[in-house]
Amino acid sequence: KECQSAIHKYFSSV
Amino acid sequence: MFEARLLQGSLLKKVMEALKELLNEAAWDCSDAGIQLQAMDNSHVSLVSLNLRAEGFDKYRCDRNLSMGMNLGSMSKILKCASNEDIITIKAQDNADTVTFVFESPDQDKVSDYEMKLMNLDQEHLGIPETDYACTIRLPSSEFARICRDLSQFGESMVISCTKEGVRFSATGDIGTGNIKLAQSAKVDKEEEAVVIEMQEPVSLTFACRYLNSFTKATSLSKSVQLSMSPEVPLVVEYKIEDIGHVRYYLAPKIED
Repeated sequence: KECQSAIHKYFSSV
Repeated sequence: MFEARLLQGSLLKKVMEALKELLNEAAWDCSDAGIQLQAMDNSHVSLVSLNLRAEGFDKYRCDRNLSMGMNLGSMSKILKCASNEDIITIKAQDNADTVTFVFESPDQDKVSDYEMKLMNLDQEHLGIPETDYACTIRLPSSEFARICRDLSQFGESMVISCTKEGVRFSATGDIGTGNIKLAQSAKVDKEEEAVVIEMQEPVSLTFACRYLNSFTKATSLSKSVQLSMSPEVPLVVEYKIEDIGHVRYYLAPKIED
């Protein structure tokens, strides 16, 4: 099953 | 004080259309380099990054860095009061709590100004790493909008696969399956009509159609759009804004659980 990942997973807060 | 005058006011109207479906509010960060905006949609699945360079404005003054939190719904209502031919000026006093939009008709016989309250937004800023993408696809923006619209009828996800043959968009669902294959344009006579694919390695990723359709609200900004993909990282959908800047959308992929 595909699940939607969140953008946070790829870009870190600066 | 801050003051930015844009002769082609229609660009700002189109930028609003490109932002307001995804974002309810955003901070407009102004510096002497220009205006930047970065915000995630409410579900934190996509990120929008807007850049308008100071040189692209007819007049641009930014005495001190300024971050203006705006409700984009309200801002959109105000910009709808501007005609496509109007010159638009955005201005604000330093540490002001309002921003003023001035619309001048081309022959200056009608000048409107609208003052809007600013919001305190403590928006977190995300660092976007420089990425050397495995695949970049440039195609007519109207073509991309058509593909997203047509395929989203078949399923809520779209698979974008890029190989050396070309790029394939696919969606499947209850009513069936749709596949659209675009080949690299043979001859590139009209730059903006061309499909240009640069592939370092093949990539195939799955994305939610509803965000892709929201991104295509930026179609009126540019005749062409660029998609950038690498395995397991967000898709980048970029629309240039004349010679003043760009709007970039980042979409997190759907991953096998």
